[in-house]
Amino acid sequence: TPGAGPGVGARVTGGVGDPGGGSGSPSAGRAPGRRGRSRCGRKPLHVDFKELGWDDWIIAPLDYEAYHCEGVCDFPLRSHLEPTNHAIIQTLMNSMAPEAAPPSCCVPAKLSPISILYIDAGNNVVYKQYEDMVVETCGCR
Amino acid sequence: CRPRHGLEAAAVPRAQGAGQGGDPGGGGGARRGPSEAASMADGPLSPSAVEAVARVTRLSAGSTGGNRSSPSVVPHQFMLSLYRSLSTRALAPGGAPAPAPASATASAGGNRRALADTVTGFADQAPPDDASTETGQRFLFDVSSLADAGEVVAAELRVLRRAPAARDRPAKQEAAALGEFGEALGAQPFALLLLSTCPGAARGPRLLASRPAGPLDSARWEVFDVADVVRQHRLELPLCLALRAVGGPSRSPLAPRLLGLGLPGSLRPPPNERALLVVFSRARTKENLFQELRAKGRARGRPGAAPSAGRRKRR
Repeated sequence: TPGAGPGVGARVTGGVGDPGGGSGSPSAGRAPGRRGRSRCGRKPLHVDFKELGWDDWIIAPLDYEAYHCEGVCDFPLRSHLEPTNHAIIQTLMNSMAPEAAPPSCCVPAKLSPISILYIDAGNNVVYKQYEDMVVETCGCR
Repeated sequence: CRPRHGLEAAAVPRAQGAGQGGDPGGGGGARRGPSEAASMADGPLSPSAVEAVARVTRLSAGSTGGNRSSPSVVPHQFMLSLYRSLSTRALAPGGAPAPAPASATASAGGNRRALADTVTGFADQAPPDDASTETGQRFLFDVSSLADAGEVVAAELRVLRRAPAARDRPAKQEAAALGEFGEALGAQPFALLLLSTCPGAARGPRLLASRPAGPLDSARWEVFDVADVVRQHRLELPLCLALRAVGGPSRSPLAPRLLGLGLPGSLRPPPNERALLVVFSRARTKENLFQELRAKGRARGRPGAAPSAGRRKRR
């Protein structure tokens, strides 16, 4: 829902676009509107396992920075967003006829793992690497 | 997919815990395995790990008023050290991706552990037993959860040897049994450690490893490769391993205590000093968090594991 809070377990820290996302859009603080909407990029998303209620099985970390992707994928798409061919076409179609198709989606293009130390169902302590836990870059798809 | 506006910016400071976590397991192992680097890492635990230990301890003590049927789980220092050494970069704000367990293990020999993506620590569940401490040590591990763990790529048994106290050193007649070097009690030149499977109803003990029990100036962990026996074991049964000591030209049995193994009488060592079976495995399929959540849900559904109100609410 536009304008809704991030929900339980996730807090947005900061508020300025993360350079790691490569959006390069100095959008913070702008008024809503086409020029004010931030381009697709990586934004903070602090995940607190305790708030999720997962701290009864996760030993560490109790929180981490997951990031999220946010912003518009509108015409013309920037090359650093590494749009798919389909996204290029869809974005072009959207710019010509908004009712024909929505803009392409700003989504994680590259994710990285984190390691978690947890207690499994057999009460053994397990160290495991989980893939795709942190957004490294965002792109239009 | 729609852009969201009006994000509520809320600066959340990272938890800044304080604490030091020495590693008793790192006292200088006979072998430096992958995880050895972790167990021997110096420096404080990350704030998260310190907090985790405190939290788990609180849970164990039942101070949360939660589900009393929850067994106490005290993470072994080795596992905390492993996490600390392999996850430092991932925990750093804006840090690079976490290295796989492999990256730390590859440098220690580039062996099969480099293929692992999961490390499970099984705590010894053998009850203290006077008889066994005089003739040998017995270790019991519930490895049933390995059925879901994928391929076992490596496994090691870690057993702590303490520097024997003076009162534990052998009497003269025992020393004589060790031969002409028996007087050099601190060195135990002909003492051997023998690791085997426990004798069962169908078959006798199978020798897995033997090694000289070298001189001991300070506590250290003996690390035995037990990958083969773990792979061949029927996972629905507890894995039982036995450690014996022999000495002298005639290979007479020695009380393991003389070599710094176990504690006298029926004393049970603290959790961080108990034997640990460390299994390195690799998932056959790409796993996600939902598998863990499902497994936890199944465990809670067992008889006697009534969920607390808080858990029910979260679920």
